[in-house]
Amino acid sequence: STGGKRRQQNRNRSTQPQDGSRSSAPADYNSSDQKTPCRRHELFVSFRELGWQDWIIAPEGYAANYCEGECSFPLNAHMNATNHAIVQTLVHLMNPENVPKPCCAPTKLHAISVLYFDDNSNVILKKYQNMVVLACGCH
Amino acid sequence: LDGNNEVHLGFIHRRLRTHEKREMQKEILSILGLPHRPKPNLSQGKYNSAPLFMLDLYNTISGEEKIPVEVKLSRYHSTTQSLPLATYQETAFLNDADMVMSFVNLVEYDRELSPQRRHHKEFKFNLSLIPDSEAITAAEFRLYKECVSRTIRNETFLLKVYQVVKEHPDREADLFLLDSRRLWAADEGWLEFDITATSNLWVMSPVHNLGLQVSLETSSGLSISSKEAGLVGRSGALEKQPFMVAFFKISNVHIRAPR
Repeated sequence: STGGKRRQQNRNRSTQPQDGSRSSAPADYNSSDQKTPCRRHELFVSFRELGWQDWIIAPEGYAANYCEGECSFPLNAHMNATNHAIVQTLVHLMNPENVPKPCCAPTKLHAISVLYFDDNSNVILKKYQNMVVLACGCH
Repeated sequence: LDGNNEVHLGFIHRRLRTHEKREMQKEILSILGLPHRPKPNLSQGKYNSAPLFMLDLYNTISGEEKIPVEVKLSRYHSTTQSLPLATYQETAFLNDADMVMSFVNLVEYDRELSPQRRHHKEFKFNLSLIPDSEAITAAEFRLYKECVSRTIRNETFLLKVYQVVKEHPDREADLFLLDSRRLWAADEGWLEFDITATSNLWVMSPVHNLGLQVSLETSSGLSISSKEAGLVGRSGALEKQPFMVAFFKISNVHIRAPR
């Protein structure tokens, strides 16, 4: 029973406003002063940093991108993943056949080659070519 | 990375947070199609000849997009002078392959039988862990031979490589001759033997994987040990250890489960 009580406390805590930015009702979520612009960041993923230098021989790591903020959904500029979900639910209720279909933009990735040891100390050189990511929104 | 594996200065080196590290490891293993991170036993492996040879192949792949074949080959040899030399044929296999794998020789000790029986050296490789979507397009067995100065300058040896077909507890194994080659005592360098058919058999029927045997004779037909003929064995230099390499073509596309 104590578990139940703690769970109840957690639930209460999550619905209480934690900082000013969340005190407004969800309907304000899209007001312009809420949006953090979508930005692409660059990061070098080092296999050494990941603690994998004992089995990955090459490369040292790779340059990667990731996104942060209110990134637009492939449908069009003003609709992002969150807005799209809200609209989809609403239209679905009133006129199901008009539900907009989300599209995921396939993105071709650069070919990479990785050289690594397997569990039996054999060495594997693998080429990863024709990698396509089917992702919606920011990937 | 640009063609020379140089990381663009714009990419920041940022310490990853613990949960980021965990998530990233999970994602990368999933992309690489690996169920878990390998834990190789590297007591002797890291600077062994096989990893050095494979690193050579990796360097060739990493730099090959912009370099025409002729220049590539000359550059390749210049870079590999101190490393095992790969032939033009191997570079052709490399171009076609989706995966290349080198296998550690499993025979822990160089079993040289007593003089009453023919000197021979055994080699065994474990090919049972190859993903079944991979098909071998070419496979080679590689041995390094050093110059033997002790013998007569123009002495030649006849080297024979056999596939072990059947073993018998009380007598010589049944063997199938794969290749034979006449070598000069003064020869030095890597010897490559095509074992594509044998490797395919081993992959399709692991019970038939009884390894290889190498035997040597002098020009007068006398059986000699591989060490006397200059072949480098387990006790030799790490970067000259014998190994096997196989080139694979993938037959189906790896689909990653969506997260």
